[in-house]
Amino acid sequence: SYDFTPMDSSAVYVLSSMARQRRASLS
Amino acid sequence: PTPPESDSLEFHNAISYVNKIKTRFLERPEIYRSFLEILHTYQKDQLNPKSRPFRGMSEEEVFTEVANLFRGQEDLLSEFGQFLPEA
Repeated sequence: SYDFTPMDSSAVYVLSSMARQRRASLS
Repeated sequence: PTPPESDSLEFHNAISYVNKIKTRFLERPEIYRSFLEILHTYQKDQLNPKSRPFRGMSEEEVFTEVANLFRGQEDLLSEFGQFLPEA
């Protein structure tokens, strides 16, 4: 389990959106 | 349509990565904070339509800034490259 702050969670959100964009651009 | 399992994989990878950085820079929280700020600046620019076509931070700029921040931590940097749309 992770002890995440709201700042951490938004970093996770940004990173996963970036990864999704990357997948979309590669496909 | 996006397969839901890909979404959750990306989410899981992002959680692991953020956790890794946090742990790596436990003794230097200012580096972790700067990383978060770079991401937030990038996201803000991406989401603000007024910043187009003069977009704030490009993927390349994000990568350069993160590379400066993670100097000497090549594994973190190469992993970060895997999240960038045009790495």
